[in-house]
Amino acid sequence: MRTIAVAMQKGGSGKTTTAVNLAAALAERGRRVLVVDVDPQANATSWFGVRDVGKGIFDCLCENGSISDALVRTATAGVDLVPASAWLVGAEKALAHEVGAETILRRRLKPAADGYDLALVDTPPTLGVLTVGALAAADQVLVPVEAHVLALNGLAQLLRTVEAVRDRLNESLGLLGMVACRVDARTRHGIEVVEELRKRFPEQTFRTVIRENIRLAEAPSFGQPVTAYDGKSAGAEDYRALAAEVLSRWGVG
Amino acid sequence: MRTIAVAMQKGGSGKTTTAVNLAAALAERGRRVLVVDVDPQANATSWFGVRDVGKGIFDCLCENGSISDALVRTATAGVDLVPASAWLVGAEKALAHEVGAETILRRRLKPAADGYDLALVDTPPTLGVLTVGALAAADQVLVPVEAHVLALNGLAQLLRTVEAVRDRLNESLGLLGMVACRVDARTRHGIEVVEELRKRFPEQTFRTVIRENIRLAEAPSFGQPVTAYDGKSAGAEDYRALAAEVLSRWGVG
Ligand SMILES: Nc1ncnc2c1ncn2[C@@H]1O[C@H](COP(=O)(O)OP(=O)(O)OP(=O)(O)O)[C@@H](O)[C@H]1O
Ligand SMILES: Nc1ncnc2c1ncn2[C@@H]1O[C@H](COP(=O)(O)OP(=O)(O)OP(=O)(O)O)[C@@H](O)[C@H]1O
Ligand SMILES: [Mg+2]
Ligand SMILES: [Mg+2]
Repeated sequence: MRTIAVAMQKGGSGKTTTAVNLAAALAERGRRVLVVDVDPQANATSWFGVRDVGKGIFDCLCENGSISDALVRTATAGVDLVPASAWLVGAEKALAHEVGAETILRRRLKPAADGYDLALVDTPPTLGVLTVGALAAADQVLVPVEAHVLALNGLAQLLRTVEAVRDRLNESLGLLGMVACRVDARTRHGIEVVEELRKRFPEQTFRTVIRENIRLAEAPSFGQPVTAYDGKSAGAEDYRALAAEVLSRWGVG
Repeated sequence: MRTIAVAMQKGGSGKTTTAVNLAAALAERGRRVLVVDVDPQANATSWFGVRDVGKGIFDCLCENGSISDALVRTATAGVDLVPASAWLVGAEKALAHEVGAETILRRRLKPAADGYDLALVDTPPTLGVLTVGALAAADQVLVPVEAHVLALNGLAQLLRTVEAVRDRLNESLGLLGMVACRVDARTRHGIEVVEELRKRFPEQTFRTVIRENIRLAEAPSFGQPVTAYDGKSAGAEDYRALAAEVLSRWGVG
């Protein structure tokens, strides 16, 4: 199993939207995908329409529970989910000074690895212990960047954190790439930010951009990824294109 | 001085955009405004074009520095800023178990209060010690809500936290209100979410909505609030309307 952390501390970058919809698009191509929600907001969990989860991932991080006990099937074929719950709200503080807190998730994921081709970990908009734990557990990090100038500011801080995790916790942590999200091609500003992103990170920035598409904002109210909610939408098209490009970066079809 | 915490743990809600542009719109009406940036991303600080800030607010929170030493004038008449800096990135963890950490900001703001009519505190997208500290220091909390369904999910958690702060740290903490942000009137979804917000919080939701307006996304690259960057834009209009409505809620002109 390959583990991808979807991370960017700038709020509203498109982390949850990318984790959920990329998972669904990869499942359409036959991959068995585990989405792991470590965000106390539990947006990925509610997006899949999963309710009454009990403690969810909190059980695995703070109470020795196993991933295979916590995971649930979603309505999307090929996608399972380790749900988050409100229990996580206190976890950042509880784990902050716990010995080895940052490597708990990596240890918990190992026994579950055989059942999946890949895991996508949705993280909160912070660089705290939950996000660092996801980076420590990951083979690569995928960075959604909203096509606004404020989002570009946060990249340097994120990459410094990735560097620190690679040095101290996870020497094999790589960068899968940056993906421009919520790109409104009607505005010059959106285009300019994408160009700036490509200039700064030419190799790492995906060719695929995720266009602003209201279907992506509507889909969570129906508990479905955009591929199921509106398979002909620009949102579905873009996440399928991203899935294809991710697979080609891995050299597989 | 009246202190307003601008808070919502959902990322990308419009907290920074509201803190910066409401401050500028209130200053246009003659108020002396202090913007306090407690977000490690320092987006409000970079929006005002303030660089080389030294430790900024970190000095006040973690090292006994005074607000009046840390504050700087901005290019906007009537608006001063207590800047954030990258030093804050470690503060959440450093302060998490510090005795009395949650009331440090309130104590630091007191001596600076005479110089201003109001303070607007921009917070990070978490419910950690930096945001709780801002709530503990505030007279009221202003909650920007992006007009997307995922944003509505977070309100219950935020209001529970506000309740807890009122019970344990700051009994006079009130709710100034919710303001719908990034409302795209071209989409049914945006309208429906605003209607749902008004239904759930009829008294507390501002009549003013902040429309999606690219000038608000462009303004940070020019280091100016939208009122200076493009005073005739929908963004400037909406934040002026919000300023007027905020003042009328306080019963002043
Ligand atoms: N391409 C898109 N088109 C339209 N809306 C989008 C798009 N991508 C994301 N959104 C919407 O923008 C908002 C922010 O996206 P999302 O919640 O996925 O970001 P996030 O990085 O996970 O946020 P947080 O920092 O709170 O975890 C959501 O309301 C989502 O529905
Ligand atoms: N009304 C609007 N119209 C267009 N763009 C907007 C509007 N309000 C905010 N934005 C843009 O949306 C993004 C999110 O807004 P902002 O950064 O103010 O939210 P935030 O809640 O402060 O985010 P964070 O959770 O990261 O602190 C920014 O790129 C900003 O420029
Ligand atoms: Mg999210
Ligand atoms: Mg902000």
